[in-house]
Amino acid sequence: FVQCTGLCKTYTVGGEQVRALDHVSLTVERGDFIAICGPSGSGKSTLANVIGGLDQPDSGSVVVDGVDLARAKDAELSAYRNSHIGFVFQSFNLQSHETALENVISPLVVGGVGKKRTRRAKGMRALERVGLADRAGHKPTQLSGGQRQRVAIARALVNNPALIIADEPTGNLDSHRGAEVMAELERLNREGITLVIITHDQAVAARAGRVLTIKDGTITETRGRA
Amino acid sequence: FVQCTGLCKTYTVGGEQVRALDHVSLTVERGDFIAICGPSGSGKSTLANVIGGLDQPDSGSVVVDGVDLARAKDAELSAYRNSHIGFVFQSFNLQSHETALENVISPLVVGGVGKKRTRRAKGMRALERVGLADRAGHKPTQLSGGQRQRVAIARALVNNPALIIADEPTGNLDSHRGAEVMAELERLNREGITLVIITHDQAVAARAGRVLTIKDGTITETRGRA
Ligand SMILES: Nc1ncnc2c1ncn2[C@@H]1O[C@H](COP(=O)(O)OP(=O)(O)OP(=O)(O)O)[C@@H](O)[C@H]1O
Ligand SMILES: Nc1ncnc2c1ncn2[C@@H]1O[C@H](COP(=O)(O)OP(=O)(O)OP(=O)(O)O)[C@@H](O)[C@H]1O
Ligand SMILES: [Mg+2]
Ligand SMILES: [Mg+2]
Repeated sequence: FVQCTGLCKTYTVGGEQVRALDHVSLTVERGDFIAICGPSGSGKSTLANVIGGLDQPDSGSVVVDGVDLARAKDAELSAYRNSHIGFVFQSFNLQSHETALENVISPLVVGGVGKKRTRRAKGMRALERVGLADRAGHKPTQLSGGQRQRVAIARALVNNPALIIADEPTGNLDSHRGAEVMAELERLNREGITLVIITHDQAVAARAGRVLTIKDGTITETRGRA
Repeated sequence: FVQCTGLCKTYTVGGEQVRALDHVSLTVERGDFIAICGPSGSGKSTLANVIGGLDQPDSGSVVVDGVDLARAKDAELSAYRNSHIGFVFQSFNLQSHETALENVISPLVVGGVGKKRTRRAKGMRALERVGLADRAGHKPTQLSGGQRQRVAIARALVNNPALIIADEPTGNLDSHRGAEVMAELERLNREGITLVIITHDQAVAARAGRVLTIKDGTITETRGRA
């Protein structure tokens, strides 16, 4: 379902080179639940962004659901991503002038999905699933850190994506809320949705079918069904 | 050292009231290390901001190191806060146009502390303590999530504050880096610095001398030396 081959990405700052991805290859089968772990700064978010089509590698290829992300044209890639990939950003990336509900339904608005009433209903359901129905009208500045994180998660779910990429989805949540979110993601996985979760939380990694460890931009270990 | 009495803070959004703080009282002795835990949305960050003088309660009082934060004039409060309180924000609050080093030394620049060369040396030492000496020239957009978190931590340490308030300081860190950060904070605590740490991480709370649990804006439990 996701096939990465020889991904390389290097940043240059002040004359110094940072190898964020150094020949990374990995395969994710449809319906897999994989966790990606590793030290701070090891390349996890960079890898997540490349798999999600949000960033381009310097070399190597990424094929998601048969779509070669490097070959796809911008508009085509953007439309594919909007309808097929749910992405939870490590820093949430919410629109500060929009309410929680408006933020959650933005993939539906962008994709022109359904009528306004249908979109709002879907958005409220997604908010209920993360325990935030009573915060639908709050803007991000009127939400706690963990509530913003959950709005980002709800937004990733609203379009029933085939692939969910979640970058540190429980970092601002207490263990109870974190377990709720993971139960929701695992339920979707059992229904066939492919899950790629970047996490520092060993409790989350323990629930994955396979755990990849990345260090200095290379995958150093794979545990679980290989 | 920190005395809070009857703190209340209510937000109103779309006609609905949210009681973020509901008659909160607590005492922190000089040199204490206390952890504040509780569910997402329970009022922890609101409490941290009020103790740190960054936000005002609707009623109740906060006295830090003999300074009544409600009575203090703006400029006086701002100067006191800059030199005596190190604050680590849940969402980091870094300046995106400045480098990691410039972000770290901003409390020294604001306070007019020392010469430029001294400030840069202090800033580099603070970055070393969080393992980021080799990222001094990177701007926040050129850093990973956990690296930004560590820059926010280094900034809180650079001025040798008497009180450190850290809101979820390890949420984006792997367990190794998280333990490094906690070891650093505990070392400062042993030297007499007062620590107030908001955390969802039970491993962090376990190291505190006292753990306060907050739920729906009220303190429901206190464990440890009371
Ligand atoms: N500016 C605001 N306007 C309206 N409601 C607000 C505002 N700021 C915070 N709130 C609400 O107040 C409550 C407490 O927020 P706070 O940020 O203190 O929670 P928290 O305990 O830090 O949560 P988390 O663990 O998720 O960071 C939340 O329910 C939040 O929705
Ligand atoms: N735009 C950029 N310019 C320069 N260096 C960058 C840039 N973006 C990321 N980096 C560097 O690339 C490395 C990998 O970053 P990445 O965000 O993928 O790490 P990560 O594994 O997600 O870390 P964390 O667990 O802290 O979130 C880091 O060392 C970071 O400093
Ligand atoms: Mg990251
Ligand atoms: Mg908070």
